[in-house]
Amino acid sequence: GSLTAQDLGPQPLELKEAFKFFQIQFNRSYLTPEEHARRLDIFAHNLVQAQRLQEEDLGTAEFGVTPFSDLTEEEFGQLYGHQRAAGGVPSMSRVVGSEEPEES
Amino acid sequence: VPHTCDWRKVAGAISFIRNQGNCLCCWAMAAAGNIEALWSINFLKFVNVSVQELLDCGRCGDGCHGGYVWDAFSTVLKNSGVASESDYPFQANFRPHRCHAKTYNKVAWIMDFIFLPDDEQRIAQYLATYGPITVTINAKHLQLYQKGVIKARPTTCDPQFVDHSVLLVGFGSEKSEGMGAKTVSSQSRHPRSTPYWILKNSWGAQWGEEGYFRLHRGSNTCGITKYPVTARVQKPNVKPQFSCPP
Repeated sequence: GSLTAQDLGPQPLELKEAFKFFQIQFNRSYLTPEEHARRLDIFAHNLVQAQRLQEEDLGTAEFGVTPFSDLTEEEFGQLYGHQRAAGGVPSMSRVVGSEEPEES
Repeated sequence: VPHTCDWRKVAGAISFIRNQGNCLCCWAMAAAGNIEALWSINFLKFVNVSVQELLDCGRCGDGCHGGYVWDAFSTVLKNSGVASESDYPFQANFRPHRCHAKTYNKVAWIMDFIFLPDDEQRIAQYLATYGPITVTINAKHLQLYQKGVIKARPTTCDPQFVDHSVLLVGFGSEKSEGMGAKTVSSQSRHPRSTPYWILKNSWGAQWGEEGYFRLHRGSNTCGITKYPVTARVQKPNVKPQFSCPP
């Protein structure tokens, strides 16, 4: 679960190539070398994660490089989830009429 | 319930694939897609409605920080309709106190909205009869999804934790082999069909299957039955002009 690009030893050429291709494909650039290295780590972690999802999936789905491969799971949740706050989804079951809704 | 249904095959029924960018507005985009589809299959009116209006004019006032599909429908009811995307374009931001609902002509409106039962068979029946609906799912598996049908256990994709709203546009079955698509033993190798839902996402056309993805149908994968919600643009007993193409 804590695999980083460094853990892979001298970074395999394939990983660097794959990351370079990802950057070109999805038009990604990073402001500093440190940020580039961090995103490469996350990218490597996500490749492992995709493989795990692939093994766990009971359907026909394929997982791998996507436009979000340089984001951590937390960043992805914050950027692309929808919830206003954790929990608290109201329980609603009635039909709401077309009248002007009451202000709560 | 038909075996297959795909509203994308009705020309113009499903609008373009949106991209929410860094704005947490999947809820507004799913609602917009629902209203657009219902207007096209009921009235042959092909409209793109303003997501920005749904954000700017929502009662909760923080549209790019998340929300719920029913907030968007409430906003459309409150404003007696919604403007067009071209008049009131998406800016991927939220502008408090900048609601321009009264500035532009309304291009679509709704009569009400309803919550459907948490039953996949009944959801399929409603979808095939009346058109696309919105659902809210656990998006955990979508970050690294490329293609195919996602089938997850509740332990790997919690159906109670739903955090992403999308538009359900159809269903079908895919031929695969063996007990599970990826656990084929020589003894169990036989054709098998994998039923799936077709869903329209709002992360651009570069993601997934040209902006769409598929979830297994019949196992409440990733909580798809938790909040099935749709607007209505006709009286409940009036069916649309089109039936869902197989």
